[in-house]
Amino acid sequence: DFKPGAAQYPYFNDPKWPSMWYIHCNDDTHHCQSDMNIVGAWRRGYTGRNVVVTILDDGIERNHPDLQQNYDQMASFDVNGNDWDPMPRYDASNENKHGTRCAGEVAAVANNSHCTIGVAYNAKIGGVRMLDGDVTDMVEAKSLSLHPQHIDIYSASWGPDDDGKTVDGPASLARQAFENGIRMGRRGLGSIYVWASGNGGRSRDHCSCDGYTNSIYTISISSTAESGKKPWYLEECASTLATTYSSGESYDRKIITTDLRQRCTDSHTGTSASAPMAAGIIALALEANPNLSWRDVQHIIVRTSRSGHLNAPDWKTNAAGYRVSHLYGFGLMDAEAMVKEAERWKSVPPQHICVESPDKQSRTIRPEHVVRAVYKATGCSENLNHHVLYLEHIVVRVTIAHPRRGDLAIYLTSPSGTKSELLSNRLFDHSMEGFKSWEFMTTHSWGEKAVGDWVLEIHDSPSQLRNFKTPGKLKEFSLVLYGTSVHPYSSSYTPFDTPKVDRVRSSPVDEPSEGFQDEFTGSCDPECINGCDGLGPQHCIDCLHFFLKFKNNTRTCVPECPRGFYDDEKRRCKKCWSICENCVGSRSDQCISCKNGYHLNEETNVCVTNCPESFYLDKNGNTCRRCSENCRRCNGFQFCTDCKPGMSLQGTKCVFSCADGSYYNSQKRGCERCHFSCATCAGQGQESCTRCAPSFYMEDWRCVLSCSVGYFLDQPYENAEKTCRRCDPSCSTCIGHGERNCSTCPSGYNLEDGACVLGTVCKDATEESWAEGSFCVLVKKNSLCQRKVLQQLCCRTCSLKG
Amino acid sequence: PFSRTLTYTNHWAVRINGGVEEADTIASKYGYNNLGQIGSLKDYYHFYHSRTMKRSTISSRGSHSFISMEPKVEWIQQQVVKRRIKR
Repeated sequence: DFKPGAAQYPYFNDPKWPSMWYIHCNDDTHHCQSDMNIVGAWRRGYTGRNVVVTILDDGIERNHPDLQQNYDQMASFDVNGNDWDPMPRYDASNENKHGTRCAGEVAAVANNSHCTIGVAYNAKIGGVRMLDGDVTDMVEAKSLSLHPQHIDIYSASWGPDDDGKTVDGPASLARQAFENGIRMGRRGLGSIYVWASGNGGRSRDHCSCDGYTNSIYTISISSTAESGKKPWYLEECASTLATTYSSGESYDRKIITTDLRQRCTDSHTGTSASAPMAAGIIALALEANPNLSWRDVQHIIVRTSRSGHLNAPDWKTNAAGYRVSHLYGFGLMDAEAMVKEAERWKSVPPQHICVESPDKQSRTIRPEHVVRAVYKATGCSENLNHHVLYLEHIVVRVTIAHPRRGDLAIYLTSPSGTKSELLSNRLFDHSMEGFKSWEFMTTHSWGEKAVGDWVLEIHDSPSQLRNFKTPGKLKEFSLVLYGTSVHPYSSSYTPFDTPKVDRVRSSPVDEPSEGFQDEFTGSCDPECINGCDGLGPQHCIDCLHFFLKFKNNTRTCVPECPRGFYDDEKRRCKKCWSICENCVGSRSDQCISCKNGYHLNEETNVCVTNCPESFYLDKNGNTCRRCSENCRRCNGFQFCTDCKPGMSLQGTKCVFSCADGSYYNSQKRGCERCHFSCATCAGQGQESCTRCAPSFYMEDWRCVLSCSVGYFLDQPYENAEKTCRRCDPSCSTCIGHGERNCSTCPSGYNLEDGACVLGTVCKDATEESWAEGSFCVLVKKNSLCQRKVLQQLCCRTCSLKG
Repeated sequence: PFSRTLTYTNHWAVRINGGVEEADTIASKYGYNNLGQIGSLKDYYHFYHSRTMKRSTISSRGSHSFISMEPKVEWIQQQVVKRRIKR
């Protein structure tokens, strides 16, 4: 096991490594309180390998030296520009730096001598550019549902305004994207959504009014300063699950990350510094156990987060023994504890949802008074498929009419006595809209029992003069209880060997595991509940996990559905379509992997023998994936081999085809005219011609009216296009190809029979006009050619016979 | 008193039964461009109408609105700008 101590800390050559206090807490001068044990997880070998994280934000600088190596194109998209390049839009104010900063915290490359190190420095990182334009329900849905079988973790550090007067959340498409993600993402294990809890501290905002961070599908992360104090920006609410470090006061140290324009920064602050840090820690846990479901991840966070030195006035221990607060949820995340839990974790039982019937009794909310409504919950004990005994999330759906929404505070007390503040007063919220079926969520009763009296309290404290003739009204409320019908860690879980120091059991009677053990009888198979009539899982009265029925009508209990079967949410294993290996339903388009010889079409979820047009076979996942835009066929995402009509292949990319005399300008996204000398061209300018205009000749890569010096006009055969070809290197000018077609020679060379030979003082003796010619005749006549000097002087004449 | 004004865009989310070819046919019939499926949401398509104001405080009316009467169109919604803040 890793023990803190300077000597054992790893060393990285990234310049900011020594300042990354939130990852390694070995600096005595700063009196470290506690860290998140990230190094401990690294030392166990977990660095995020094979885990894919995407940042939903304003883009990602994919060529940043700290991100380039881990950048994942499949986890990236530009929703604002509707293309595959999520590079941020650069402007003078560097407004779009946010996504790049978040990405560095997750997966900045380690040991590359540049800037910083991500929490999961070997994870794959992508970015979705979706905040640099009009954000609509559709934009959010597109982002939240990008490649759910490829991306493991979506990290979002945005939301409705934290101005203390907004109440807003996901609309229908985004909601559907969340639901599809947790149901079908990660091949049925569920996508992990990490959310920054909110920066509305100064505006007295409450994160219960943000439907994203308040959702059961998101892991809502808040922040603590180095000192353990509440940072100025932090909002409080009951839906926060856990906390990581971020910046605080000026004397607190800062968070370091990648910045736009390939830089490094220590200015990244707020809960958006914390959420990606949590995403990185979750990536380490997913590497330790890739089979964790979205709910397993939340359970592990609840079990391992620590209150440690975090300073909050409201820390309490719930009836299941978990310390929890409205500022920090279950406390500071502990990466090493998480990976240790993940290694031995077995999936929690299926989630049950119990929607208690709504209380529709109208109650008047009077100023300075409290409305108290008691609801007797059964946990849907009469319905096997909805029975909730042990709680996870609790949602309270409330409809209230009120003249000033900001004056309301709402509390919920569980049957075990745990009180959650669902809403506190909001000074700036003057809205008269009240709440219309708004869902408040609390995690504070996690692990407690569902059955009993739940108390909803509504306080109305007028902050300014109001017309008291129109009091508020609680019109309706209902409880939605999420959890399990059996203890989540019953037979499947091997308990953590070293108990957390800050776990305090309030009463031994409430110990969940004891309650669970009472429900078992002697020698039944561990897969049985409610007894059995013989040995073995085929004799259970009821199954702990899933029923599997055979052709001969016998059935057995199994811990998980075997290959070729799926869980139909009634805990029955049902058969997949014949060629599906795994599936989420019995239809042919509900496969999540295919049998041998078949490939999964990632878009239709159908198994096919051959990938259709515009798809390629990704052999790693045995999946047909869509080629990049404009490809008709491809070998990989961006490796087109054939293009759609109207496009042409250039290298491995398809670009628009333009008419003769024009070319495609990819920056301006249109066809532009070629240079006047070109008939066709590949780009701008005279030197990009691919064919010449009439009366122009191709000379290298440009078209000319006449051949330059050193070129000759060539026509290889009749009717062929004439081109200027380079003369033989020995010629200055020439009349044709080869060394015997020179017409003039470079200085120092002489032209002899069309060839250029090294010139000496020797000239052609036959050229009578030259004085040297008659001299050489005399030399020869007088048999003086034997003399070396004269032979050299009259080489030609001397060499001629006769 | 707090009043909220919606800003409508020239983008629509449409649910169409019958696959992408059907969506393309219906889109072109009413002058929309089909920009493809919305993420992984099956049967939901992103339609764009270039002859509608990019942003408007009133929802779009015109012959393109009759698309909702097509039997294969199960749901259609003109997209509204949502104010989102980086944290």
